[in-house]
Amino acid sequence: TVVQPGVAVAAGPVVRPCPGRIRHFKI
Amino acid sequence: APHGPGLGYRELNCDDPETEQAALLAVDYINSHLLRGYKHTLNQIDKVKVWPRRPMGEVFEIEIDTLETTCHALDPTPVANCSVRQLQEHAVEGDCDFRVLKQDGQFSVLFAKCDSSPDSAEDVLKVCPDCPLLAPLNDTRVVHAVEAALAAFNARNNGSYYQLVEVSRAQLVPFPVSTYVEFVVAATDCVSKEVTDPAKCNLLAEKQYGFCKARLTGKFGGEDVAVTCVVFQTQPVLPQPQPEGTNSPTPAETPAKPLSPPANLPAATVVVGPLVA
Repeated sequence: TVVQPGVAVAAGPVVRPCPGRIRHFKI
Repeated sequence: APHGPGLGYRELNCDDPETEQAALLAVDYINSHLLRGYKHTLNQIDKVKVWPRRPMGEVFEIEIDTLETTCHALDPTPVANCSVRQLQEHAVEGDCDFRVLKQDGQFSVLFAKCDSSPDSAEDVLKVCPDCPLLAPLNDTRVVHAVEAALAAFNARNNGSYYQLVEVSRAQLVPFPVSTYVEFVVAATDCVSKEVTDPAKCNLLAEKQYGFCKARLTGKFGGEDVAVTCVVFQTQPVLPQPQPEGTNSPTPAETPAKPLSPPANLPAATVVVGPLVA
C-alpha cells in the first residue's frame, strides 16, 4: 500500500473578515 | 423562488470599500430620517452578506454599530464635523440592520431598523467614577431645569418667544449639585417680551429651531441657571400631502405646546448664546 505523505500547511494569521474595525470605541 | 445554485450570498470583508459605501449610506439614511435626538456616526460594521437580486442588482444585508454624536438631528452641521459623545458623557450606541440595494452602481436603502441604548451605568462609572449618568427626561428636576432655562432664555431674548420642542438629554450632576439639560426650542409668532399667554403662540410655518444647553445649580436661597442656545437656519415649509378634494395647499402648523414659566423665577445668571442664523 502506498500512502502519500501528508502535506504540512504553514499556519498563517487567520483572516477574520467580520466584524470590521472599530472607528471610535466599543461600548 | 426555488433554492438552487447561484442563489447563495457572497461574503464580503466588513472593511471592504464596497461594504463601507453601503454602511455610510445607511448612516446618512439614519441621520436624514431622525425626528429627534442626536446624529449618529458609523463605529463598526458587524456583518455583511451580499445577495443576488432579480432581475438585476445586489442586496447588501448589513449590520452596523453607530455612536451618538453631540450634534442634534436638527443641527445642519455635517456629521463628519460632529464630535462623538464620549464615554464620560454617558455615550449612546445604535445597533442597526439594513438592506441596501446596489443597482447600476447606485446604492439605495430598502429596509432599516435601529435600536439605540446608552452605555451601562457600570461601564461609565468604571471609566469615570464621578461622572454624571443620564437621567430620565421626565424626572421632576430635569423638567424644572428645562422650564427655568427656557424662561430665562425668553426673558433675555428680544425677538420671538421660543417654545419647548424636545428635551434631548439630561444629567444629574453630583458636584456641584446641579442639573444639566439639553433641549430643543422653536420660534413662535409671539414676541418674547409681550407674551401673556404662551398657549396662544403658534410655531412659525417656516420652522426656526434652536438647541439649548443649560445648567441649573441650587444655591442657598435660590437657584442659578445658565443657558446657551444656538438658533439654526429656518427650515423650509415642506409640501404636505393633501386629502383628496382639496385644491389649495396649506402649510402644516404644529399645534402650540404651551410651556408656562415657573411662577417665581429665581434670580438667574443667564448666558444667552449667539443667535446664529
